[in-house]
Amino acid sequence: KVVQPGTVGAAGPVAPLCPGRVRHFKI
Amino acid sequence: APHITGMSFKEVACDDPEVEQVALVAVDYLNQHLLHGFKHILNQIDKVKMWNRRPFGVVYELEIDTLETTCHVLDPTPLANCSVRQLTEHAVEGDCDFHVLKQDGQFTVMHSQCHSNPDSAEDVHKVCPSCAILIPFNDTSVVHTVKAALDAFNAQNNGTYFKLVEISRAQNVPLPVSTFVEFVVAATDCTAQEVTDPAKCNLLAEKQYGFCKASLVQRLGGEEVSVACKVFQKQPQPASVNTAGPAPAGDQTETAALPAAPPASLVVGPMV
Repeated sequence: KVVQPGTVGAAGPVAPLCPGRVRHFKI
Repeated sequence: APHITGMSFKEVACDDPEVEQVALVAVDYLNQHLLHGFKHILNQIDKVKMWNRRPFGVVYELEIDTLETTCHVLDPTPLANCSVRQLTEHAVEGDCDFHVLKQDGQFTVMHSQCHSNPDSAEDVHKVCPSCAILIPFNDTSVVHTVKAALDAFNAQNNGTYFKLVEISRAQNVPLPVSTFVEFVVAATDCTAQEVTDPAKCNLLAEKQYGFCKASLVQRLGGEEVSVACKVFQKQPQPASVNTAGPAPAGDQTETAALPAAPPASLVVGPMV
């Protein structure tokens, strides 16, 4: 039986710690 | 000092509530130490590291992006009520590095360094092809517009004669040939109707500043000048000038007439 690697017990995507949210707009 | 092993920083999320609190302390510090130009507001926390400080406390090493607002640093309006300068007005951003100590629940700024840059003219024209672009304060059209506007303001003013303190912003558009300026004035001991030599007029001991926006448009029939000024409440002169405290505004007035600085420089006072 062939199983796709990484599909069993894989952790969800880790949110990057930085940079933080843009409050207005980026130049 | 003995070498301390194990010195390391802790990664913290940029949007962590305490980091946001530190960033707001940093922006507040920045605005209190700006010597001229406009207040800045927090836009994004770029990076943060948290270091343990011996024997007590933690130090936040912070990189933040700010944006210029429409409130001049001498304007008493709280930052929360200031509008962000929009892209169509040729926005200016600031990049700052701060070290902020947290000890016993108190935040203290230990180091600050900021630079500011205007958006590129190309970017402004991408979103708004006809928008005015920032130009240097020593441009002849700027100097002429400020002088014409200040003369017009004083001519309509029966009371105090106001003197130029600082040019804070200048923009132009080619068609129709127009110059837009924002500048700071201060009340003097002369009356507007009787002044003969402005150089002999002195700023009041209790400083009274005003912020003006003006434009000069070249028409077929001649120049069209319009000016609107908002005069702030008087600011008592501090008993002693604290070099690490808020901007010593009294010292700027003598040297800041017709400055040739770039329009977006973020000049902060001495560091602690």
